Amino acid sequence: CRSLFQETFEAVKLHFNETFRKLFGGGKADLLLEEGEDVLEAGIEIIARPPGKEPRSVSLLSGGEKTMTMIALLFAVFRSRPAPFCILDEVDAPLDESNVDRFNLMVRDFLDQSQFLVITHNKSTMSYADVLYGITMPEPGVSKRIAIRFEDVEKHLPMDEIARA
Amino acid sequence: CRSLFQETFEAVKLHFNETFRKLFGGGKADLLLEEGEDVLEAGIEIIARPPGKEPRSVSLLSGGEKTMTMIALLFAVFRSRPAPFCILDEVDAPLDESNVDRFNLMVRDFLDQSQFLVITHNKSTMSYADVLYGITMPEPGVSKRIAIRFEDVEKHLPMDEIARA
Amino acid sequence: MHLKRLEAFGFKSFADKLVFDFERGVTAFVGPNGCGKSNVVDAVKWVLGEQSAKSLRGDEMADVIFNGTSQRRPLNFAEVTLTFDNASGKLPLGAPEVSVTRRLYRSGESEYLINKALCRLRDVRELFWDTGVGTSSYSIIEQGRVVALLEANSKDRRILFEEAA
Amino acid sequence: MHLKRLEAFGFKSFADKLVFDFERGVTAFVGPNGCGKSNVVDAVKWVLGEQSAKSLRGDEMADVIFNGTSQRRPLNFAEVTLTFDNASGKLPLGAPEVSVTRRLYRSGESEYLINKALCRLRDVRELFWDTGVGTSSYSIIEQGRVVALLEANSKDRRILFEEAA
Ligand SMILES: Nc1ncnc2c1ncn2[C@@H]1O[C@H](COP(=O)(O)OP(=O)(O)OP(=O)(O)O)[C@@H](O)[C@H]1O
Ligand SMILES: Nc1ncnc2c1ncn2[C@@H]1O[C@H](COP(=O)(O)OP(=O)(O)OP(=O)(O)O)[C@@H](O)[C@H]1O
Ligand SMILES: [Mg+2]
Ligand SMILES: [Mg+2]
Repeated sequence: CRSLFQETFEAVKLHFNETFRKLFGGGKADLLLEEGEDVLEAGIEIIARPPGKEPRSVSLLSGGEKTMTMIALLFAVFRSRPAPFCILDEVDAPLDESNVDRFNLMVRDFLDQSQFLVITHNKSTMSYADVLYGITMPEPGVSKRIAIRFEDVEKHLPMDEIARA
Repeated sequence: CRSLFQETFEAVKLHFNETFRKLFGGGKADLLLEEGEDVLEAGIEIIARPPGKEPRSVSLLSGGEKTMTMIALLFAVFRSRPAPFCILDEVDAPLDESNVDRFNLMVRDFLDQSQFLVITHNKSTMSYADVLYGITMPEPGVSKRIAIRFEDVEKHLPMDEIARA
Repeated sequence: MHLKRLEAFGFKSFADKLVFDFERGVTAFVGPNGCGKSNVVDAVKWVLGEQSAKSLRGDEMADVIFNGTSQRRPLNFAEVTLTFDNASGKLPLGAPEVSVTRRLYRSGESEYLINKALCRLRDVRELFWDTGVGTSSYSIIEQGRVVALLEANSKDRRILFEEAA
Repeated sequence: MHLKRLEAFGFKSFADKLVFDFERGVTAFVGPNGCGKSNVVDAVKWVLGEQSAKSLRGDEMADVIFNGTSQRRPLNFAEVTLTFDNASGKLPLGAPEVSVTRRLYRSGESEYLINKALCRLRDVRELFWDTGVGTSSYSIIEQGRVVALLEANSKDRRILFEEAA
C-alpha cells in the first residue's frame, strides 16, 4: 500500500513536468511530499514555474496559470493511470485564447487511450470537438437535447434560435 | 450596532429581489436571517428561484445561475451602500452569452453613481466598456500596458499582435 | 471500453427522457446556463454508484428526482442507464455491450441493474474494478473542482493520488 | 469622487512603471493569462491599506515586491499611488485631487503618503472613512471571490453585510 502510493506518486511526478511544459510551452513543475511525515500521511506540495518567471509560491500565480497547472497535474495522473473516459466540466473558463488551444491540443493527445466528454461555453473548445450536443430549456426546468452544428455556433446564433433550426 | 445591521440587512433584502429579477428576467429571491440567533451572530441564508423553476436549495442551481445570484446580491449591497468605484475581476467567466449581456447592462445601470473597473476575457464584456486597457508581457514576468481598440479584439488578433500594432 | 449511450429519465432536470449517443473522440456539451449540462455529469456519477448527495449538489439523495416546475408535477422516480462498448472484453461479462442502470424511487427504494438484470451496488463496483471507471475523482472533473483542488491544502490533494493508486 | 490615475512601480509584476488613467464609466482590463491584470486589483487594495498578505495571494507582505525573473534582478521596494478626483469635496482635504501612496522596502520599512506628504496608515483609513472606499469587501470583487461567497457558510456571508453596514 505504501509502495503502491510511492510508485503512483513517482509516475505522476515524472509526467507532471512533461504535461506542464507542454501546456506552458516551457518552464518546469514538480511535486514534493511533505518532509518528516509518513508517506501515507504526508501532504503534496506543488512547485510550478512558468517559462521565464520565478514565482515563490503557486499562490502568487494568476487564475489562468493556476488552472493550467492543475490541468497539467490532472493529465499527469491520467497518463499514469489511464481511464476509458474523462469528463471535464467547464475547466476552460478562466483560460485565454492561446491557453484554450493548448488545453484542447492536449485533450487530443490523450484520445488514443480515452474518450472525452467536455462541457464548455468556449467557441474554440467547441471547434475542437468531434460531436456537439446542445442542451437547452425551451420549457423552464425541463432539459431538451438539440443537435448543433459548429457553423450555427460560429455565427453567434443564440441557443434558442439554433434549437428551432 | 444591532439596528445598523438590521437596517442594512432589510435594505439589501429589498434590493436583492429587484436585482435578481432584473438579471434573471423574472423569478424571485430573498434573504433570511437564521432563526433563534442573535441578529449580530445569525448566518444569512439565500433563497433563489429562477423563473419557472422550483429549486429546493441554492446548491442545486447551475454554476452560472449561482454566479448570477451572487452578482445580484453584490449589486443589492452596492445599491444600499454606494461606493465611488467598484472592481470586478472576471466575474463573467461562467456566464453564457445572454447572461453576460444582462450582467453588463446592470453595470451600466449603476454608472450614474459609481465608476467600474472590470477584468475580463469575454469579448462581449469588452464591447460594453468605455475604455479598454491591454496588459501583456512581451518580456516574461514584466507587465506592459498597451492601448487596445475593440476592433482589434473583434478580429481575434492575438494579444501579442495587438501589442505590436 | 468506451461509452456508447447515456439515457436519463426523471433525474434532476431530465423530466422528459434524454438519450445521448457517444462516439470515440471528443463530445462537447454546450448550451445556456442552467439547462442541464452539469446534470449530465451528475447522472454519470450517480449511475456508477455515487453515494454522497452533497457531491451531486443536493442535501439528500431524493434531491436527484425531478421535483417539478411551475408547469409540471414532480416525478416519482429517477432512472439513468449508461451503456459501454465491451468489444475489448475488459468488462468481465462476455457481452459486446454492457449497460448499468440505477433507479431511485421517492419511497427511498433503490435498484441497480447490469444488462437489465437486477443486482446489488456491490456488483456494479466489482464490475468496474481496476478499469479506471467508477466515481474515481481523477477522471470526472466537476464544475468548480479545479478551483477546489487549487485551494485544497496539501493533505487534501492526496485524495487525487490515492484514488489513482 | 472617482479614480483618476493608478501608478505602480516595483509592485508584483510591475517591474517597469505602469500608469493607468481612468475616466468615469467602465474601464476594462484585458490580456492573456498571467500578464498582470489581477495584480492591478491587488495594487489598489494594497495602496488603500490592505494588511493581509494572504488576501494579496502572498505568504508575507514582502511577496508584493518584484522578485525578479530569469532576466531581471529583484527590486528593493514597491510603490503604488492612487489618485482621486475630489471635485465633489467628499474627501476632507480641500484639494481638487487627492493621491494616496504606499511604499514598502525589502528591509520591511513601510511608508504612507497623502498628496506626497508622509502620514500614517491610520490617516489613510480616516481619510476614506464613510466614503465607501477602503479595502471594503463589497466594492472590490477579486478573482474567485464570487465562488468563495457561494461556498461560504451562512455565517461567513455576514462579513459582506457587516462591511456595508
Ligand atoms: N431534482 C431536480 N428537479 C428539477 N430540476 C432540478 C433538480 N435538480 C437540479 N435541477 C435544476 O437543474 C438546473 C441546473 O442544471 P445544470 O447544473 O446541469 O446546468 P448547466 O447547464 O451546467 O449550467 P451552467 O452553464 O450554468 O453550469 C438548475 O436550474 C436546477 O434547478
Ligand atoms: N512579487 C512578484 N514579483 C514578480 N512577479 C510576480 C510577483 N507577484 C506575482 N507575480 C507574477 O504576476 C503574475 C500574475 O499576474 P496576475 O494574477 O495579475 O495575472 P492575470 O493577468 O490576472 O491573469 P489571469 O487572466 O490568468 O487571471 C504571475 O505570473 C506571478 O508570477
Ligand atoms: Mg454547469
Ligand atoms: Mg487574474
